[in-house]
Amino acid sequence: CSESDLGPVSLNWFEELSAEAPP
Amino acid sequence: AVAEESIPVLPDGLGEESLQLLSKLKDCSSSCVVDVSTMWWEAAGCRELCVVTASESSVSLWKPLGPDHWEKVYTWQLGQIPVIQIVPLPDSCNLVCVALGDLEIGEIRLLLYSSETDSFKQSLVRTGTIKAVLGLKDRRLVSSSRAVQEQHVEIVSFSETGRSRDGQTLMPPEETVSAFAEVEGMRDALVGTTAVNSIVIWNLKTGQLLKKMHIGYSYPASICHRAYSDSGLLFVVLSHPHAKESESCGNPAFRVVVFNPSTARSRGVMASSLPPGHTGRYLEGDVRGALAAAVLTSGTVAVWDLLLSRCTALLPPAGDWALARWATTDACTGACLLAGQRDGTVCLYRY
Repeated sequence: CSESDLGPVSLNWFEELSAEAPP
Repeated sequence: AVAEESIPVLPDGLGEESLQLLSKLKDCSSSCVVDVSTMWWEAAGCRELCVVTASESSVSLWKPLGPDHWEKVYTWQLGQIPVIQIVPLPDSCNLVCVALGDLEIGEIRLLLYSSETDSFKQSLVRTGTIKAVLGLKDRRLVSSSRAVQEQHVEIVSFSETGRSRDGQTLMPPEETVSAFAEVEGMRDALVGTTAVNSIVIWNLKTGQLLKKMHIGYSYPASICHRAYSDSGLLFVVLSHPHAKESESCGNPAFRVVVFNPSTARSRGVMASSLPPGHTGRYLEGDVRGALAAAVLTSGTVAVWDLLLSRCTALLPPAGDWALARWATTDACTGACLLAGQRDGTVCLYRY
């Protein structure tokens, strides 16, 4: 898959989503 | 005739992988096997990988005695509510769970062996209208249950002796959760599929619902079997037991779909279809590592290598197959397939 298909990728997606999601 | 039924047939020209029949076991006291699994059993300092079979009213533990010879060690009697499925607890020893119910799971029980007292026991873990359940690493069990309007997603963990510890509640999505899968290599990540065909991601440590991503109309009625994260992307192995067959793309048994959790965009990576000349749609199956196995409506068992994206072995429909499960095995012993026939025979194949 190219990045353009799926948008910008973050290796730290789990930590970033945990910081953004409601507690 | 029995031997002929059990000879695995390789699709023409599709590789050298194969299934080698190791042994058979049959519970003479029960005509029907509802589910089959494996569990580690340690007694008197000896740890062995045993087979667990479930009939509607009981669960039996089978110990290997030698080539093609199995001894039934114990049978847990489970009463009036029928057994629906065995729920293995990965990496645990002397512990296995079982789901019971009529049309839906109504209770989950823990079946255990105590080496201290050399006795077999059972205890009630959960009751309710349970929609999905999965055994997790580190002796944990996650389940989703529906009350009138509310959904509860809960984790219970067990001690080595089978005592329940304080549980953790996960934030439920609005839609009913249909299946769970641990995210391999990420101890605190769990994914689930929902009744409206979404993937949800939880943080098991905090209970947060991190993301909900629609799987897409091309992949209806998805059930998640396995998930892993690589290079910032989430790969999920899905089956579609209730999908309608389409003329354009047939009906693959398994698909791998990749999600970008940061953007919620996704796309299909590969589909596991039957080789030309074979028919039947997915009934039920199991995924372990890169190997997927399914029982098809034709009575065939098919095995796919998800990395090679191809079917690598078939057990022909004359075997009247009803169940296909991958055994828990040591890394050095390779993969082992447990295939159950409608007459209650369970065949063990080395892959």
